[in-house]
Amino acid sequence: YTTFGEGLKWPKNQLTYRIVNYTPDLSQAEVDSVLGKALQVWARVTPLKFTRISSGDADIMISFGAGSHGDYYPFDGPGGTLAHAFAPSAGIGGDAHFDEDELFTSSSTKGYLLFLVAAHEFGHSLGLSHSSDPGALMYPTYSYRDPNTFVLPRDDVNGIQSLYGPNTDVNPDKPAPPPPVTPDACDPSLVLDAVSTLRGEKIFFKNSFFWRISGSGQAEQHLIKSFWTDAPDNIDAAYENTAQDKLYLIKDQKVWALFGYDLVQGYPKSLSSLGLPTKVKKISAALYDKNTRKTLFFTDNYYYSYDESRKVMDKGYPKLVEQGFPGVTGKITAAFQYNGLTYLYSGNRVFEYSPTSKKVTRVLSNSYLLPC
Amino acid sequence: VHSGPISRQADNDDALIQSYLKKFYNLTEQTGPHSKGRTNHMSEKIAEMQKFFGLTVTGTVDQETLQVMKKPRCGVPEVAQ
Repeated sequence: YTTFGEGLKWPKNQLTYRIVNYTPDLSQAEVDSVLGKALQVWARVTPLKFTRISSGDADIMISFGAGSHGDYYPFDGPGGTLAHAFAPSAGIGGDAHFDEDELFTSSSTKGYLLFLVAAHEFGHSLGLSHSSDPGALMYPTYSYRDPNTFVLPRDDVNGIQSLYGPNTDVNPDKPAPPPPVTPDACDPSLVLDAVSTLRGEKIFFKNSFFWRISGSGQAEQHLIKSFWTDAPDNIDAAYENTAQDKLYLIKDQKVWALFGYDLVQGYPKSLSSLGLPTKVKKISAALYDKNTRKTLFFTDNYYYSYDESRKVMDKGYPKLVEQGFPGVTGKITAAFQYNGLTYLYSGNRVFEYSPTSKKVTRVLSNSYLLPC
Repeated sequence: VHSGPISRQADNDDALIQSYLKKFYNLTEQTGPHSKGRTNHMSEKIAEMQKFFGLTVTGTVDQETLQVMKKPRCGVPEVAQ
């Protein structure tokens, strides 16, 4: 996180806000409710209290405007800049302006969730600048998140509490949900949820995030929903069927098929739609073998084989992983095939297995494939 | 034999890049139409933006960097005047 420096914060904990005008995108009642909730995101973790006034000068004046709208920072029409806000100070300080040329929504993934945009802008109104943590609310670019399950990320909590301290009157019987922490590729104990190829790249999934390895070998971290709005977080497995040019994500008993950035029509489907027996309730990893054109589904120490050409489950499964991959031990948590080799993750160890010599060629650590 | 057309930023991408760096990374006008100083200053600002977003720092705008510049975002700059 970053702050605006020079102690740019409010010298008091009781702040006023005023909704100066409204957007036609939502009802006034919705705007009132959404903006109130967005302020509560910050009140919940600090001693700050917000009181709404309907006339006169409030600390935080909230307005909607398009193009030139009365300050030196004109908006730019649809897309691009969605809103801006000013650091704490008298006058325009603390005020938040929303670009009326944008479509603001209260729930759908179409347009921009006013709740998320407002909660971000109010972070500025209270003294936070932008964060380089891709999971932080104060990250500069917009990413859809479910407003019903939103919890202020740890980075933002650290930032705002560095200015105002923690909320001292929390109810010990109703502890707040723990702030989500952005996974760290340098964490030696990192256990990935899933790994896959994607059009020649390698992608690594953990919680709400995935890393992609850029051309120069650098790991770039992104929110899953910043690429695929409809995709789930905390997935169990992922595999790319290169023959179909589709990425499959699996979570519990559901399967999502993605083509590029788009969810394939008719998905999510059930796990059994992949040919797995209905008794299989959860899988821990999956990979598509482009040489044999078979998809392998792992359930901890066992695995199933699905023949993509004949569209049937191969007989004689499930097999013990050690039976099909001599030398590979432990529960399989992620798997993928790359450059003709099979990589089977068991916790933070990676077994590199050669299907030609039918043996484990190396046992690697996470950081060998996912650079720190 | 040349290795094919040198990929050029489309003109409107050039304008977008300039505007983005001015708005958010305090890119300032440098004297002289193509002075070396101007190019270095631009490259520094691109590198600064790439570093902030965890992209590969090259000082030149590649596809990934352009994609981030086109994403909807907040109007508050990372590097203020």
